[in-house]
Amino acid sequence: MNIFRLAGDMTHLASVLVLLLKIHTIKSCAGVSLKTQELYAIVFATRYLDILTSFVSIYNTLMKLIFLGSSFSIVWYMKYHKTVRRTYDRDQDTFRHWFLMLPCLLLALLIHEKFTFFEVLWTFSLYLEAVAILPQLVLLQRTRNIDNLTGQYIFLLGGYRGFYILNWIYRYFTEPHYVHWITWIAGLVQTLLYADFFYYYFLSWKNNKKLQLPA
Amino acid sequence: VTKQSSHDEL
Repeated sequence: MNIFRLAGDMTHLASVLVLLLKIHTIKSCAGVSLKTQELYAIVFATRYLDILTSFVSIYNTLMKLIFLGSSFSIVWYMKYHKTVRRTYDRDQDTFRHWFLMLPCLLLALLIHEKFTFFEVLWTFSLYLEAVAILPQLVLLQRTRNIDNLTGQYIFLLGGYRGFYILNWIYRYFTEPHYVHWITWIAGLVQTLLYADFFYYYFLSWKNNKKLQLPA
Repeated sequence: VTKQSSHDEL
């Protein structure tokens, strides 16, 4: 565990907490894409299938449980909670997320480190995580009216990805035989997807204005 | 030396 990895995990955790805060206290999920949240729930479910069979550390297991629990509970809130579900931008959140899942599954079947059930699903989760933010970014673009919490949520998620890249660079130079092209390329693609959002986020922060995306 | 795993990451 290095400082970049820890910083990445903590920003990831913070992003989830910000989203839960918005849902729990304001009882609103306005501007949040259910499609993206469902994709994250699938990402964690397929990646952490090994939670019972491979033990790394108490930290890892605890974090896995937190990410699994929070992603599924966010989906539950947005779909079934009587107040929260009414604030969901159903008509705007129309990204067909099934069209992301199939190519990711095919790619995982073709390109992986090992052809085993767990490894293919692990790889699928990497590919899917890379593109899971897309419905959220499309929704932002459509509604254009972004509240602070939603903006912070996406900013923190992007920060998490940035720190993970630093973590890989650090591990590459400090650990022998640490080479994971699939993880790195998927992670890089994922981080690049945030670039545009980051640009406008910093612009609004610099000018001390409310975040607004161009049409 | 065995290959370092990325599976110890989240």
